[in-house]
Amino acid sequence: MGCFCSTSKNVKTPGYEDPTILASETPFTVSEVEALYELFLKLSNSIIEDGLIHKEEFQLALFRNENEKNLFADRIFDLFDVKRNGVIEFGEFVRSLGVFHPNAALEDKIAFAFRLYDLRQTGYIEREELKEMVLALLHESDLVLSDDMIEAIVDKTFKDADTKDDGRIDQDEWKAFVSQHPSLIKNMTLPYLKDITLAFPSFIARTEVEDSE
Amino acid sequence: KPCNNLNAFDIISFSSGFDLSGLFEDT
Repeated sequence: MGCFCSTSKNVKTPGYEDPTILASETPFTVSEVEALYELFLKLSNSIIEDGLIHKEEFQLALFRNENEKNLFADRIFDLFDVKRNGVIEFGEFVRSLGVFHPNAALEDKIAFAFRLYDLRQTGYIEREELKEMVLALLHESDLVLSDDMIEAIVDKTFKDADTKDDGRIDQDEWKAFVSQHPSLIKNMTLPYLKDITLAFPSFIARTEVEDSE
Repeated sequence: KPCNNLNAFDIISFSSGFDLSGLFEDT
């Protein structure tokens, strides 16, 4: 009796892209892109089995709780969702994670972090946005700071970063500020991405394309 | 406490939402 299993791993998800092309556009090898597909399949079928990562699935992976609300996780999801259609497709997932690769260009990491902090997507990090992000962090943590203290910290940060003194941080000011404070982009590097093929060895049996190096 | 040496972006980076390592756990 013939049986076609629709959940076969040979059936690619919507938005699937050729690993060879994704590898050519990112720091990943073809093998690593295939390994990331294993991870993508797991994440994208954790709640809704449609092969697309929904925000709840992203939050579930990050916090083990699909209902956890977090301003920054929301922002990262929105940046991964390049097409702005409410889901992360495989190509978007790989290209975005590529920025977090230890070998990714520093400029890309700096630019990604800027967009993360530019909450209202105006092309600038504004004082109110910065304060909003500090308040959001305090809300989710046990840190307690007085309003005066928060104001002083935001003022000091702006005084240091907003060198043009126009009340907002532009991309050039951000680059200069990061060069003085490299720790600001330490979250932009995920060491896990160097060992991705070790974490997901199951792809090896099915790999279709050899790495060029 | 020397809070005037604290950088707002460094404080923000403590957020759990910035830590993507959860994506790679339980694999």
